[in-house]
Amino acid sequence: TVGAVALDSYGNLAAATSTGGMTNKRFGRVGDSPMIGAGTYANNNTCAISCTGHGEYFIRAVVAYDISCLMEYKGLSLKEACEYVVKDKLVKFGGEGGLIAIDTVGNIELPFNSEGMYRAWVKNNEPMQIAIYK
Amino acid sequence: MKKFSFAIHGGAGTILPSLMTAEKEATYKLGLSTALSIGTAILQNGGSSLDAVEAAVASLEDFPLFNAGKGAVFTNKGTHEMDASIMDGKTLEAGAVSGVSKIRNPIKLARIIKEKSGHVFLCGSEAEVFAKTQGVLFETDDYFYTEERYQQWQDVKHTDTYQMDHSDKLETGEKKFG
Repeated sequence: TVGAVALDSYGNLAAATSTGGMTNKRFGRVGDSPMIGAGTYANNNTCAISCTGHGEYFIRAVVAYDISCLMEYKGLSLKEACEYVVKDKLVKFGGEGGLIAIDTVGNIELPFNSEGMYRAWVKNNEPMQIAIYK
Repeated sequence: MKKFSFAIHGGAGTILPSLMTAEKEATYKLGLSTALSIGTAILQNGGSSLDAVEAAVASLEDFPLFNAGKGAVFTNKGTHEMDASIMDGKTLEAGAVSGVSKIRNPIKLARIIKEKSGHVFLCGSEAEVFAKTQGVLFETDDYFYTEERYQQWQDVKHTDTYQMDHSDKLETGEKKFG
């Protein structure tokens, strides 16, 4: 699975995700990537999110929208919401994976509870960052 | 100076350091930096976040090592079934597609679904029919063939298991459904 999230100079957020699914999948199995609110979500009031991992868990936990709601209704920061959902709630759920997220002022969070996540990010004209492991 | 923030991912999982040669790591990082640069250039030039995420994901779809587009894994039938979605934070409009084959960039189809279909989520062969009416680029099965993905499939194709992209774990499904 691959994904991207962005905040542009007009203050608009956007998110996108694409995947080939799981090797050897059958029965038309679909994961979270095409599901708005589970694998992909963007809302100018809160954040933009793209997820990757074990789709069944991300669907059942409605991960992307869950983080947006925690920010909108509970007033959590992007960091607090991401840490809670990815490092606590999903882990208890048994859902391995991670996500990339950006909020309305450009903060970037890249939480994951697996051993690694291919990720890269940049803010304004700061140097680009690329990482695989924690 | 235009202010923007931008992030991309290429999947998460059990990425075993023992299997990651320095050469392979450099190749993965090249794929990530290329996609990041494409999106960043759009944002630096005052382009929209929607254009940036679509262009970056399309670049990752064209890169054979990530599980999307050209690098998509094999299904049990030896085909490729791809999913994609995109969402605009300003309008809350979204486009999504699932279970399509032979489409070079599913994220571009997702964007067209958002803007031209009057729907949010299309799937399967009928989504491919819509894609053809919109001039979306199709490729042959050979385009989606990589030796690594083929071997990954060969390892599990005669079993009831399936495998996430970056994982050494084979799943059977019982655990997940409790």
